Amino acid sequence: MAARFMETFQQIRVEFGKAFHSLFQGGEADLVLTNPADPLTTGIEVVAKPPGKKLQNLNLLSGGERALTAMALLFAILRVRPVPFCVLDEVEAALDEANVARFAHELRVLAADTQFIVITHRRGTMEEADALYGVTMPERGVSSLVSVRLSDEMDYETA
Amino acid sequence: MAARFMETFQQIRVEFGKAFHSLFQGGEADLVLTNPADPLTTGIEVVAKPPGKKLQNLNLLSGGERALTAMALLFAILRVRPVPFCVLDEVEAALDEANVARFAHELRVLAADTQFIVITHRRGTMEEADALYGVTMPERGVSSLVSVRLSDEMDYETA
Amino acid sequence: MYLKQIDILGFKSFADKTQLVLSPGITAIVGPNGSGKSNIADALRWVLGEQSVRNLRGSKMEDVIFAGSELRKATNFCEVSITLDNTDHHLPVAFEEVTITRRAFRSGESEYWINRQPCRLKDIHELFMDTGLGREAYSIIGQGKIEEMLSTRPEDRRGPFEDAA
Amino acid sequence: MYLKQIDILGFKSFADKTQLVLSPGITAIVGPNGSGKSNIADALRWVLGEQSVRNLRGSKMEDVIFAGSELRKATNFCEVSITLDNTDHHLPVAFEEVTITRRAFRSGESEYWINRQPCRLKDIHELFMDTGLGREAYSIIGQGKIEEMLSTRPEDRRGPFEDAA
Ligand SMILES: Nc1ncnc2c1ncn2[C@@H]1O[C@H](COP(=O)(O)OP(=O)(O)OP(=O)(O)O)[C@@H](O)[C@H]1O
Ligand SMILES: Nc1ncnc2c1ncn2[C@@H]1O[C@H](COP(=O)(O)OP(=O)(O)OP(=O)(O)O)[C@@H](O)[C@H]1O
Ligand SMILES: [Mg+2]
Ligand SMILES: [Mg+2]
Repeated sequence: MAARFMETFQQIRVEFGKAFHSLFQGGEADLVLTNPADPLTTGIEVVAKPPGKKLQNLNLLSGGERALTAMALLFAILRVRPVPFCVLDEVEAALDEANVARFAHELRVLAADTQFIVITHRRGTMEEADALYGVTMPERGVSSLVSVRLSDEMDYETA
Repeated sequence: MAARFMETFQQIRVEFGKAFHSLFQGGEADLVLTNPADPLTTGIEVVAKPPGKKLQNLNLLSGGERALTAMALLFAILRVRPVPFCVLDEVEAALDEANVARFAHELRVLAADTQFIVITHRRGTMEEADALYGVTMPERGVSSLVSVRLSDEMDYETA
Repeated sequence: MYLKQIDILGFKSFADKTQLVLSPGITAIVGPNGSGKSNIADALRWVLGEQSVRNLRGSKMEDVIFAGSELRKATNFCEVSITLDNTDHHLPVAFEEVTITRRAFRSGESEYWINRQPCRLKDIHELFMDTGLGREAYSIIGQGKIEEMLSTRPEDRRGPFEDAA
Repeated sequence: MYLKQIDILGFKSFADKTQLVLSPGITAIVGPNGSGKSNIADALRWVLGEQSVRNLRGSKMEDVIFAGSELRKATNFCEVSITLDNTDHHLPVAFEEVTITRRAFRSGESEYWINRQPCRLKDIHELFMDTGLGREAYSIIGQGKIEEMLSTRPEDRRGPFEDAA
């Protein structure tokens, strides 16, 4: 029980470091047990250092850096404990264009083993999608679904 | 004391309804005292109904609708109790392009009486700005400030 | 295993019968603010057996039934179905295709089916128990919730480590 | 009254002396994630007298002093100044231009000036008390904080109504 926890923890920890390094194009990140002596009750701290910067409290990171760090953790969990499908609702809202591209690329790699449904306003994410659905309300208050293509998207959703 | 509170409350309530109607291009919103009998201890509830929709709990509104409603409240407060300057840090992150344009237009109107400093990733907001400053880190970990023009912006920050 | 189709009727803003056909890979859902995108995520969470209405942004279970608009009346019930390709038998059942349906009435009654067999909510939970789609899993990240993965107290972050283990 | 200039030295990621010249109207600050935009908002909050380091995303006051980078050493102190055009005498002082400076040392000491006159933090608070830039005011909306205007409990929302009244 404790052994399985520790094993899973180590695997996610390794994947987290790799995912972070990939999304940030450098830097380091780690997971640290708050109470290593007791695997069954310990908490888990996230430690993250973007490239070129000093290691600091996670709260001092920017909004975009925190979102990217959280994604690295999510991706690590998906690699060690895959799920058949994963729904992401506007998780990249805080990212700039360059980071959206990195996020979308990482999704593409993971999509080999996981089906993703991503709700998004960001063009970079749309470009990586295999299929696009548009939700609108031609009749106010009632949702309507249509299949769309990316060139259609440019007209109203370029964020 | 109670009279002044009620007077300010009524003014903000009226401005909130107007600002909401303007940002949503329709619909209604209101502020309701939770305990009208006691102005000195009452709380204030926000009620909002986007155009064409039924009035529902605020939690059922979408992320963008909630952000827009919050902005309407902020703008109402700024109109009734002006401040000399106001700093907004990525407040329009949840808005689609059409709503960003409405938000930016409203800022322009308020800017006659209030100086705004807006941190933003959104082109619609940048287009409404009188001046643009770019913050970058050519040396990693050290911020550097430059004056920029909008055409420069297109290269790296089109969100 | 992958999601082949989501059918929504009367759930939140989806007053009319709506069908989302899906393939493996990445499907993006786009559209203006308030159009209903997150409501699709809610519908998926709901049909997988979500019991806490707060995780659906509601305050009572009735909140997920179409409440009407200025032009339309409210409906009496809502129904969501998902169809999964189970050729890899990731779900511990013999079927190569599995359809889960959940229906709720304004009066408070609920009905559930697995491949057209009436069942209990409990059966839906048990079906997904070992798939990683169970209730603690990181399979649905809601709007504004990604940062929660960092800010939860260390003790709360154990979920995927134990759950999965 | 309007903000004419913000001078930052050693505050968070602004290791080098940085000057932001401002005019009335709308000034936009743009740039990549992690470049330092929100740190400018923090600098403004700090020089106006912010006492809670949690409102500056820190856990101790020392967190706002440049901590160094891989190539640079940490600094011993930080300093932020703002210069306000006060021709309308919105600030209750005779001066047509007002400069507020706050300096903090890693050792824990702090220094404050109003128009080059040393003063206490209390004096800065009192200067801004009736301007709407006081501590309850809605003059700085931080990143991720706009929704807080809706989700605060009704009781909490009284701030601007009473404060201003
Ligand atoms: N039971 C219901 N009946 C009718 N409409 C509902 C119901 N529940 C929610 N809605 C409506 O659904 C809309 C929100 O939809 P949703 O959250 O899916 O939007 P969204 O497309 O995700 O938008 P955003 O881009 O702003 O996040 C709201 O306007 C809300 O009033
Ligand atoms: N005391 C300090 N010394 C050095 N660097 C610091 C200090 N405090 C914070 N930082 C750095 O400042 C960066 C965050 O800056 P900031 O929050 O202003 O970014 P931002 O431009 O607003 O980005 P985003 O668009 O993602 O919100 C972090 O990388 C953090 O490590
Ligand atoms: Mg949404
Ligand atoms: Mg920021």
